[in-house]
Amino acid sequence: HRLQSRWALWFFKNDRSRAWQDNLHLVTKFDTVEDFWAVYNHTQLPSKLSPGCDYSLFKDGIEPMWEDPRNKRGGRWLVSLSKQQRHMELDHLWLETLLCVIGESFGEYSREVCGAVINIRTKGDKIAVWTQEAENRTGVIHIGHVYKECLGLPPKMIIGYQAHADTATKSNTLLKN
Amino acid sequence: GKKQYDREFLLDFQFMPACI
Repeated sequence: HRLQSRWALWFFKNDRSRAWQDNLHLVTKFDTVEDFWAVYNHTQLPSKLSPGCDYSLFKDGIEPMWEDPRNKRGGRWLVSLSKQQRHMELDHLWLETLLCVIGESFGEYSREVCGAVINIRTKGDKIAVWTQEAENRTGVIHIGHVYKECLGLPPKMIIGYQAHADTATKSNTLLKN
Repeated sequence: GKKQYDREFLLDFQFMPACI
């Protein structure tokens, strides 16, 4: 069963002795439902990765970094998780994120989606959906609503959207959603 | 047409043996 898009899975493992880009590895690409599961079932769950690691799933041709032409004007819907949630919810939320993006759950705005990223960090893990145009307000909001529903997050929980241009240039304390 | 799949449809394939 062919997917609408071909997807590439990337793995990042932090090694401070090497340049950021040298730590980023393309794992594989797939474009069918069956191959998605073959990849998913044979990769380590995020909760088992060591801190500093990321998985990224991006449409083929888009590199998982702000600098890519299809990311640089974009941003991300960010879900920040507490340390306790790694044990209980992290793997589930990542899988729901993957199903949401490969299934093109955002309707006509699915073309705005570039990919999804999970960051495993000691201070707290993060999951995000990256979109290509932060100024496309209608698309961004629609994607955010659908994404929140896909994750089953309670309505009162607020998730934020951050433009990559801000993430790249501002410190965490000045960063606005 | 656009290939949109909901989560239940996608989940149905998780443990399906691969065709050879």
